[in-house]
Amino acid sequence: GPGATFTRTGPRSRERQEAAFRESLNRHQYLNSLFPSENSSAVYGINQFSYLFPEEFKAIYLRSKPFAFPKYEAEVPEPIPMDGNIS
Amino acid sequence: LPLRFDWRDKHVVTLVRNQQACGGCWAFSVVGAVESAYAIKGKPLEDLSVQQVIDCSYSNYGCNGGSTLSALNWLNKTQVKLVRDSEYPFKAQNGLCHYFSDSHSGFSIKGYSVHDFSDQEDKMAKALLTFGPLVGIVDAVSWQDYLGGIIQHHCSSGEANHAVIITGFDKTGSTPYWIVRNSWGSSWGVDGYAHVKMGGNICGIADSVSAVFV
Repeated sequence: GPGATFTRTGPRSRERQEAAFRESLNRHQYLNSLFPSENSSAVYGINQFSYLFPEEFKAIYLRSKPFAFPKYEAEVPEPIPMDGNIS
Repeated sequence: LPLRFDWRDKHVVTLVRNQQACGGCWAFSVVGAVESAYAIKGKPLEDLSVQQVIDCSYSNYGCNGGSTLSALNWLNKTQVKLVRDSEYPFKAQNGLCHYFSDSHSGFSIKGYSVHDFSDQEDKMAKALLTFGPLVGIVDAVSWQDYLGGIIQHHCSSGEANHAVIITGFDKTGSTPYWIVRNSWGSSWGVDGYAHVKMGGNICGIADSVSAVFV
């Protein structure tokens, strides 16, 4: 369809939204439970995407194609000639 | 390297935008980098057209997906001038490409670079300082639930699936992190941004990094 793929699946039932929301709550609890002592660590919780199942979220928002990029190689510094004068 | 740097402090980063239910993150990130590159060169900071890239970048699939590399290659090969967003506004769906005359004002690119900086995130920080905000591709599956803080777990560098812009870094605290601009609106994350731990290639943030030259 013209929009994101999500519209292809048509409108979502209330039951489906509620099921997705419950799954999100469980996921948040798990994600927040693993490193509770790290005060600067990320916090996970309810936001605009909590009514979507992960596969629905991915189908709409995560559509950038990966590519293998060349490894960065810092310029190898010119060897200084033996007589010391640097061109 | 400074302990903290953010191109937003130089007023060369446009506001966070919202791709809505359109899978066009790859276009938002490339256009955002072009906007900043021109602003760093002293041009006025303004929103450029993402819809133009979605509709006209023929090697991509618009709201159904695309790649930053293909978009940069298209911009560089065709020398298409990006027009202002006000002239070709975002509508969150694919459309027919609008063409503009050569005399129409716009913003083209002179080139771009793409690199894998994994295991070299200090070099990536230098590239950020040198070239401006960088385009990155991350694995953002766990970003669905992100509210704030520094992402350092539950974010593999497995399969990159979401394009973002890296605008800065902050090494002043116990956990250094990248400052990453997203395109899911300013209510998501930290005012529309995510903080991703520097070092360890968290979320694959250093795997596929591009810089734009104007």
